[in-house]
Amino acid sequence: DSLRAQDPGPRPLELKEVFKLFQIQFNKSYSNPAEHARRLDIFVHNLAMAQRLQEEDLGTAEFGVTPFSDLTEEEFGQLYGNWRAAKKDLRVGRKVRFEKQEL
Amino acid sequence: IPPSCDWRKAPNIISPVKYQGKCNCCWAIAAAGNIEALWNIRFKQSVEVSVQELLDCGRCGDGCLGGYVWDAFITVLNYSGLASEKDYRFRGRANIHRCLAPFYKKVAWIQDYVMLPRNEHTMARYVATQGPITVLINQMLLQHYRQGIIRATPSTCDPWLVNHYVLLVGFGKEEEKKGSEKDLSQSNHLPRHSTPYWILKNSWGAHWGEQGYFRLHQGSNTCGITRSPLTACIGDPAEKQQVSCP
Repeated sequence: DSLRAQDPGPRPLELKEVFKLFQIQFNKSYSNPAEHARRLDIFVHNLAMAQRLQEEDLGTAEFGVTPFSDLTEEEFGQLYGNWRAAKKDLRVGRKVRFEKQEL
Repeated sequence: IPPSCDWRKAPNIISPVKYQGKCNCCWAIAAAGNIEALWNIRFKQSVEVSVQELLDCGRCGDGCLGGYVWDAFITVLNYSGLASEKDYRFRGRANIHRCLAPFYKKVAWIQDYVMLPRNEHTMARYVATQGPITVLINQMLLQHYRQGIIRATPSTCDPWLVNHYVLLVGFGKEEEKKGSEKDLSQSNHLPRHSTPYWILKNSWGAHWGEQGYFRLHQGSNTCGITRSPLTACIGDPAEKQQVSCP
């Protein structure tokens, strides 16, 4: 009873509210409710991912909500990844490893 | 090598952070940033060069589908320089059949370009004594990055899967702030740890990260930073002069 009587303090924001704030901050809108729901799912997944990265990071980095929080990893890679460079570099990497094996 | 170096502190060396939008032209923006910085250091004259010229006039087709910094440098050599950003403005899409390079006055040019040794110590020395360089990294963690120093392991950020060009503008050390209360209470008796870091200029606008910049741990090849350090050569090599980084 005494615990119940205590003021619980400010209520943590629900994920939907956090997503709404994200949309306002980065001026994001979606074409239909289905797309909105899909982006919300991705956003929630990305928040969990950011939390995991935060725990794994050995430096002082802060991970969290960014302008790319409503994109899947694949979409982010397609939109911002320089795959021409990545493919070439992977080819070089494979060649080097192959040559090492040969030796 | 000085303990820290930040070319942003020198006036008119580093141009404002650019926004690549939906065009995958990090390679062209990094190359342009490298040329601008070296030109400004060498000639004490502030220029901002055209990224659009690199996209329209490159030999590898649509520059918005990705590219290589060395191809940007080859384009600069082929056209004997670059126009100014003011004259040949960035449009966010490549126009490969309409290279306008011959119609504009060149404001900066290069003599050559070099691949630097894949070694963080050598990279730091070059940045401190010559100026900013381009590097290729794995951008995976940047999707969720807000601020601070990223220190990853090969399992959290694969150093072989490098897919994003950025400009390395300096380095420094940060006193560790993380730690439990116990650690803090003992901190007076223990040697203080500091985290060495690289300062990198991204091309996702000034509202991303630390005003458009981010920091990676120095000394652990975080996210493959040593995979492809490349820089243009500006000025007469016979008159090579060392400069001091602020």
